[in-house]
Amino acid sequence: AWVRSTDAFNYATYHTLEEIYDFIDLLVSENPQLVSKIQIGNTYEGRPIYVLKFSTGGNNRPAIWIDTGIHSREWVTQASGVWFAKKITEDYGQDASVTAILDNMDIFLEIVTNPDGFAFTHSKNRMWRKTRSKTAGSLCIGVDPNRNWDAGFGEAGASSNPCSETYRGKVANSESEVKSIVDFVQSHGNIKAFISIHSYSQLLLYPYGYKSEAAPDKEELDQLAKSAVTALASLYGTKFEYGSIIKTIYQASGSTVDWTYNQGIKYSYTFELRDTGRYGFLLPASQIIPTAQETWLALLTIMEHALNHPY
Amino acid sequence: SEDFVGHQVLRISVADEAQMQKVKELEDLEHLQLDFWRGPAHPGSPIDVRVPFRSLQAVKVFLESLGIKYKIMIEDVQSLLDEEKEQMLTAKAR
Repeated sequence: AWVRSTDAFNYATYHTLEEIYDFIDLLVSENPQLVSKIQIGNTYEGRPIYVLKFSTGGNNRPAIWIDTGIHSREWVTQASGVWFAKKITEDYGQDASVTAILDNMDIFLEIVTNPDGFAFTHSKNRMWRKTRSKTAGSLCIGVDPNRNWDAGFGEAGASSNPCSETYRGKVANSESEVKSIVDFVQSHGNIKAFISIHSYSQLLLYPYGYKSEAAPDKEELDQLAKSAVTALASLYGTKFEYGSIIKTIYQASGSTVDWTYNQGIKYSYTFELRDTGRYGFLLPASQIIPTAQETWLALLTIMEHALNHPY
Repeated sequence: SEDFVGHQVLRISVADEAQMQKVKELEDLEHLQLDFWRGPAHPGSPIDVRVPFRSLQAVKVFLESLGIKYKIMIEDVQSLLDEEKEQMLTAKAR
């Protein structure tokens, strides 16, 4: 109700969960032929978990998944997700790449992947990263939703301490925010690229994180990552490093893209957006749009590759 | 709402595995309430950690006593958060 259209929405500032959910409804109402809203589950605290579906028809077409905000304090990612959503609706029918992709594939975009945590960053603790679930026997709250997936779960690269920021949870998929995506991906069965967006550090990462063994598709993933970060840098010169999770940063078990890769989704990537540390999670809002614009070029590179290399 | 007055974010540069292990020991000291923004990975890759005001002195003495280099990346977390909130309110008003 606060804006009459997504053209009037302010993409250059951070927004609350309610404002983002309002934006989602507005975007769907403005583009009923292209965009729909799917609820894939509810969070621990009972909030709905929404995914935007961009589709021009067909039945269970090959699809691309993009999520932002799984770590709630990484605000530039949810803000970029909002910008991506608008960009897709603006470019379909105008931009040849986006049009070709959507004429043949669907795009699923989950903008607020950790709603409870995100609401908590606005209300009580801006630095909150995890979910808000309670762990029996502990006073500490929350599970790291990027350590809770059934891929190397429980191995080195996550903590068994509920008070740790990288607490993996008692069992894999214990978090409804994670289980909702697992169920969606498995029921859809035709997702060809899965991109999970974090901040910060300016990295483009591919599996594995829980083991040092190279992914079977490493060569292709590495080449594609190189093309993607080159496209990203072409706009503002922002330099990204790329490589496997374990080699480029550290061992991380139970992570999203290790699980999606093990499901057979070859083009599984994690982004770590701006910056390299001057502001970290507190990236000024003035950098939202340039960050989203440059990231979009990398996403397009990956999506085009997935379109042109069916498997 | 949690406030972060006086919290600083330090960027730690470890020279070798031994120093890395020392920083990892810090990670386990829950009373320090450290929040690793970038965890210890390998020598050469920066470690960013938010340190509450009450733990600052102890952490800095610890690092300096071991010759572990660090610099202050964010002087006061709360002042950045205040700016962020101010920016959001201004944008909303506009």
